[in-house]
Amino acid sequence: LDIPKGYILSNDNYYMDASDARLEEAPQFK
Amino acid sequence: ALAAVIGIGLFIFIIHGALNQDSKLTWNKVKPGDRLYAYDGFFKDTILTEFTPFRLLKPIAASDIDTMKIQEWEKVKLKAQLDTSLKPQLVTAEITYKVDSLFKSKSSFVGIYVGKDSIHESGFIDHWYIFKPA
Repeated sequence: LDIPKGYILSNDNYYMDASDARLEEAPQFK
Repeated sequence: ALAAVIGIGLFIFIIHGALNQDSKLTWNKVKPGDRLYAYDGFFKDTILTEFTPFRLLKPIAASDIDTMKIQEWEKVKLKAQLDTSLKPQLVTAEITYKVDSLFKSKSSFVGIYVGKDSIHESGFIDHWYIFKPA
């Protein structure tokens, strides 16, 4: 993980753009 | 000049709305513990071969320096040179979801939803989900 000088990880979590997320399995895998 | 300002403001408003449009499908429905899946466009568009999440970085604070296992004089030095102008930012994570791998596993499962966040450090997008990776 490329962390710039002066920064540290905020927490153990990961983040994703909410527009890329769905609450259901993609149709291709249903 | 006023027209230009209004025009630019309107442009930003429209772009912002367009970029966050898809998030409205889940933004008011999702709750902690829900399973998050990748948008099905990832499996249709041949240009998209992987999906990389982000990690949130925060500026080092004096309280963080106190927890470091370094000598006392080094802590004093770091605090004296602390840059407090830094803002939180997102960087690409060390893990990536390969579209091929998702096809192999026959699932678009990404991880478990933890919470929401609105961060303005990455362009216009400000609807972010915090999650635990699968």
